[in-house]
Amino acid sequence: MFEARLPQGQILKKLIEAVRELVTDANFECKPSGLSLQAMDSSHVSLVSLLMRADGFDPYQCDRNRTLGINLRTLASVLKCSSNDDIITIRAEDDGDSAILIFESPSSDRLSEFDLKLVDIDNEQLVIPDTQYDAVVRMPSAEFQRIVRDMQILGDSVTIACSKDGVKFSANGEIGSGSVRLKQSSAVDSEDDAVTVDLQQAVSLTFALRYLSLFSKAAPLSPTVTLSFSKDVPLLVEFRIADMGHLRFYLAPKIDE
Amino acid sequence: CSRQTVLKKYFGSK
Repeated sequence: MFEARLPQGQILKKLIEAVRELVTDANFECKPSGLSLQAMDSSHVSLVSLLMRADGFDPYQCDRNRTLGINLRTLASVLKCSSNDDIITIRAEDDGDSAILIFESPSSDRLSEFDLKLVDIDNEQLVIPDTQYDAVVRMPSAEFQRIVRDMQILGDSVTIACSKDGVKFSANGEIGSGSVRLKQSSAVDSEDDAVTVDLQQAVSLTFALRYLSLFSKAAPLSPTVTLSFSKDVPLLVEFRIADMGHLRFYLAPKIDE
Repeated sequence: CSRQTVLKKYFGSK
């Protein structure tokens, strides 16, 4: 049997809200070490990669590897039936064709149970090579969300340039052009508010704002986001999930024709 | 004009 109980159930709610517009169906790979998911969007331009380690659950039981194919729209609707402070348990019997979701109120006086039919998903898995990135930018996730939203006023794509001074987002379209420049923080009260640029070499790449906007829906998961860039390599956008794992998005860069 | 490329160009299939 597979059973994973997540005391902070709202992490799962935030996760599924963050990916449901990008990916329709996904295989949850359940292993003794934890829960993972990898899925591309329908146009194969971006990739979602989720890891939730077993030690983030309490308890976590996985006797053998299981693949749970789940429609994320359905899962999102079911998760809306839970409260933010509910404890969420995912369970799957060894020979079952469904995943069971259990929502438990903090005082354990309300228990709801939903049985979701599993779906067969033909999922092409990609191998992501270890990459030494030219630049790694860390910033508040709310700031990332705001910049992506602001740049969308101007056009469909954004050019992100990392230098030793900081990071610059710029866009231009029919109505005009604009940019937002963030300097590296010198002194901040909280590390979560800091903007840092870890630079091997200056890099400038262009990406579709539509996808960055979808990625930024993960902002409620984590106060900070990390953007990793290398020339001619997909952008990595990473949100850490408490102490238990991460939600990563990869986006292929736009290439000048 | 720029073109979005697919991830498979960068990442190998399993």
